[in-house]
Amino acid sequence: TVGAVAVDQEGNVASATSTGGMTNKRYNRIGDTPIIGSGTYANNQTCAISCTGHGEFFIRAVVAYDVSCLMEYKGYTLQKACEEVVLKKLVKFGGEGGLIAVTPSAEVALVFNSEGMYRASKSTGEETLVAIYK
Amino acid sequence: MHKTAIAIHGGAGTITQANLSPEQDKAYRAALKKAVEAGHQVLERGGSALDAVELAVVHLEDSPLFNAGRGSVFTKEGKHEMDAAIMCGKTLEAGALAGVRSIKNPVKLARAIMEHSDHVILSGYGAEEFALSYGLEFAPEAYFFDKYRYEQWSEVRDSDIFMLDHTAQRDEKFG
Repeated sequence: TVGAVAVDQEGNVASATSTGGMTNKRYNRIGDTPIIGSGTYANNQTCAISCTGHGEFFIRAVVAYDVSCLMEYKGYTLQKACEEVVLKKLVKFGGEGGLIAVTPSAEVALVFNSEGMYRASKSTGEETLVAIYK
Repeated sequence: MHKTAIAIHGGAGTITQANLSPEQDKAYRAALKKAVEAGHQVLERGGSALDAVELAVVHLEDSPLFNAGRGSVFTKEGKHEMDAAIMCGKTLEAGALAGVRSIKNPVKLARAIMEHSDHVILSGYGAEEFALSYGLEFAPEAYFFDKYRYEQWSEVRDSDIFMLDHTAQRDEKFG
């Protein structure tokens, strides 16, 4: 699975996710990627999010929308909301994976509970960050 | 004028230095850098966040390194079934598709569904028919063949096991 989140010069955010599924999958199994609110979500009031990992858990935990709700209803910062969902809630019922997120004010979060996540980010006037391992 | 930013991912899982060779590590980092900087250039030129995320994901779909587009994994039948989604934070509009084959860049189809259909999610042959009617690029099965993914699949093909692309085998779990 691959994904991107961005905020533009007008302060609008967007998210996109794309996947080839799971090796040896059958029965037309669908993961979280195409499910708005689970693997992909964007809202100028809070943030844009793209997820990767074991899709069944991201669907059941409604991960992307959950992060947005923690910011909207509980006033969490982006980083705190992402960590709450990915490092606590998801881990509690065995969901492995991670997410990337950005806010209209260009805060970026790259949070994952697995051993690694292929990730990169770039903000105005800052060096490009590229990372793989924890 | 707002500060711009873009972030990308190429998958998560048991990715450790132990299971990536120095050449693979270098190739992954180069592909990630190229994709994120392509998306950031769109933003720097005043482009929309939607255009930026679409272009960055197209770059990742075009690389065989990541499980999407031409790096997609094999299904039980030895085919490639792809899913994708895109969402606009300004309008809360969204486009998504599930279980399509032969679409070169599924994220472009997600964008077309968002902008030209009255729906959010299309699936299977209907989504492919929509792609055809909007002139999206198709690719033959051979385009999606990748030796590494084929070998991953060969290990589990005759079992009921399914695998995340970066994670060791799991027992199947049917919710």
